[in-house]
Amino acid sequence: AEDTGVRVELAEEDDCKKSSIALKLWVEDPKKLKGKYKDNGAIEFSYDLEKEVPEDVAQEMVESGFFHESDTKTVAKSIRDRVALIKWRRERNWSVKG
Amino acid sequence: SSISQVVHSAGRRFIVSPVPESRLQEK
Repeated sequence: AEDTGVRVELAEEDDCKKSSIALKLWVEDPKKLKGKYKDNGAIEFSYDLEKEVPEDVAQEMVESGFFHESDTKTVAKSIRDRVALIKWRRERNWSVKG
Repeated sequence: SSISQVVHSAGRRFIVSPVPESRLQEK
């Protein structure tokens, strides 16, 4: 995935069963952000793999004051890339199990 | 420690905590 300067990781082990998972997001490279960024630390949140879209979560982060509006797309992309990887891993897991 | 919580009006909860040093050194 492209290096957006924003890192998203699983905040808990993925049991491949729940649609809602805990994710943790933090900024690794503030220079890659367009807007001013105040170092808040890591932001943990829950995300529903089936019902939610990364853009909505990114927008909520902006509205909560974590990021500037101009970085909504960057944050959304970082979440989308991680979510895609989690979904891919789950599908692979299921196909291996048969 | 410095853990805080922000609840968005849509109901989502954001828990903010320091980034673990091990994570920062990963890259």
